[in-house]
Amino acid sequence: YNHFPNDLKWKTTEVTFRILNYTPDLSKADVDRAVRNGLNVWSSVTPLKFKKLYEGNADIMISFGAREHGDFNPFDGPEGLLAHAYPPGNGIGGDTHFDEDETWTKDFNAFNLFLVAAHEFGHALGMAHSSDPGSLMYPVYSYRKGYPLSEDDIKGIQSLYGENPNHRRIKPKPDAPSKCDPELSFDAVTELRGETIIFKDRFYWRLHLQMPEPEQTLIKSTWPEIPNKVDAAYENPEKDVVIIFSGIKMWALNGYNLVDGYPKYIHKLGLPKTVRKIDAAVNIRDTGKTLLFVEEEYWSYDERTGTMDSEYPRSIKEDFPGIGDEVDAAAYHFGYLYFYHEHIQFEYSYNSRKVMRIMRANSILNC
Amino acid sequence: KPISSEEKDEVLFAEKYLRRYYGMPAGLQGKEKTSDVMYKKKIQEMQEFFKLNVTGKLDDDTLELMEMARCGVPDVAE
Repeated sequence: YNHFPNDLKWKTTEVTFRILNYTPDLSKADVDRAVRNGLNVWSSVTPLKFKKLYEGNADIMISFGAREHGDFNPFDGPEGLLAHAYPPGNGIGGDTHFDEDETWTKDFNAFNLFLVAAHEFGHALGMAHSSDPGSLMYPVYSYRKGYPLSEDDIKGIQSLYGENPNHRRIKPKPDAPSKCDPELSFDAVTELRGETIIFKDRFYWRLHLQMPEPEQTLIKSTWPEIPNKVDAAYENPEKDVVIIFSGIKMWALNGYNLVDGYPKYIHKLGLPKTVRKIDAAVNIRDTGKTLLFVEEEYWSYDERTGTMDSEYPRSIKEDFPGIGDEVDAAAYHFGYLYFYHEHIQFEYSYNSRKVMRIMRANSILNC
Repeated sequence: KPISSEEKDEVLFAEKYLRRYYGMPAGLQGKEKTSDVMYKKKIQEMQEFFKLNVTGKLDDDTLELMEMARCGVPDVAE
């Protein structure tokens, strides 16, 4: 998180606001609700209280305007710049302006007024932009469901105003995982058209041979249809699809598009109904088989026939000696299987049937 | 090789973005070397902020991010 210079903040915990005009995109009640909820996001974690005024000067004056709207910081028409707000202070300080050339919504369609308002009110209270892509104060718009603040946002606002003395239990979104955390473990790993995709919490890293630094993004920013938590993933390069597993469902992605007919239940693959989650999955290109790891066992799925191989499940520990008995994620490159468990990565030779190297999981992230 | 008009538009767009959000000074025309150095520095600053590959060049990933809908408050709080 970041603050403005000199940690600008309101000197009192009672902050007033006034809505000067309304967008025609939503009903007045919807705008009122979005504004109130946007403020409540911050008051729920601080001692701040917001009082609505209907006339006169308020600390936070809220308005909708297009292009040049009176502050010499013009908007730019549809898309691009969505809104802005001024840090705490007299006069224009705290004021929040929304670009009327945008289409304001109350759902997942661009642009959700509540989310943008909550972000802008963060500025109006003293928060600058955060470089954490999972935080509300990240400058780029992304739609997210549920409680909008991350731990990064909460730390930032509480360092200005302190905690809410009457706080109710909230569940903030965790900060973006750090690639150089020595204890980092992965949820899933897959290839996608020559790039390696690593899933962890709500995020994924994208690795390419030509990019020395991995790129971290929110899963929902790229694939809004798939859940925030991915259990396992693999690429079937012959069909040019990536299969994502989460709980008892699976999604098929063709590039960045969801394939029709998905999600489906994982039991369609032939897994018993007792399986509620797949821990890891990997396609072995040379054999056309996909290995599905569940707790201490694994299955082999024949991609060509679309059926499970017989005499499965088998024991992970017996068939892959040296990697332990459970797997978080798996990948296959040039004859080697890469098994990930907690913060460790095992390079396993498929032909020799033994572990060749043991490394930290995040060595793949240039750490 | 002279840059295409499309590339020129992209550079102009990036310069506007950097002026607005990264405090790149305007009006450095004619002082080419200074403006090139400043432009590269500001792109690097933006790339660092967004955890992109820090090249100082307007590559595809940087341009893609610049084109995303966002808040109008500068990333450089000062």
